[in-house]
Amino acid sequence: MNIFRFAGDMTHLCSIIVLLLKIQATKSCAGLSLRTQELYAIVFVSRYLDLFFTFISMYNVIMKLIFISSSFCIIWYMRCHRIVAQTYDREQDTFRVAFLVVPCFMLSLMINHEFSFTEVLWTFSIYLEAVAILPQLVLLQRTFNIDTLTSNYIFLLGAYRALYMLNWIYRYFTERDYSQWIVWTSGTLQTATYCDFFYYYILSWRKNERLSLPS
Amino acid sequence: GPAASSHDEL
Repeated sequence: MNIFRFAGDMTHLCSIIVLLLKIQATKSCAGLSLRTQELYAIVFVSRYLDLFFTFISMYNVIMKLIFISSSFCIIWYMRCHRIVAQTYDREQDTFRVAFLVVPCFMLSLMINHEFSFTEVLWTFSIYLEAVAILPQLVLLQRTFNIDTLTSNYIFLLGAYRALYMLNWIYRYFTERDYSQWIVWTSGTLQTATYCDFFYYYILSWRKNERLSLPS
Repeated sequence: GPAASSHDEL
């Protein structure tokens, strides 16, 4: 494991933990898309089903379990927590996730490395992760609300994307037979959708800044 | 290929 990969995993983990702590501290999930968080949970569950079939390392097992449980923890807060659930923008967060889930699943049936149960689910999770931020992007475009989406979370999520791309480049040049077109293509698309999200986040941030200026 | 079947990244 190279330093880019490890740093990428850590920033990804930190982004989720930061979000969770922020929800806990402020007792609010305003501005956060439950649909995006649920898509991430689907991504983690379908990708990490291989926990039952293949063992790679103790590091991988622990990280996978943390990713799955923390994503469900965020969903629990948004859906079930007495106070936090009341701050959820239910009426605004209406993106039809089926429009993402179904095409991604179809695509994973057609384009994969191997037509098997775990392999198709793994491929599905890669495709879905690339577009999972879209409901969040739409919610942000509608509300300009950046309450719970702190700049820390946004920064860490972006750093995770950048570091993983560096990791692929590093592995491509240092390992024999390392090439994974599915991951690279969807990873690049994912980074592009993230950049779009980032752009709107900055826009909303500046708009909020203007609103809160003393007159 | 070997990279396809062993998904060692998270």
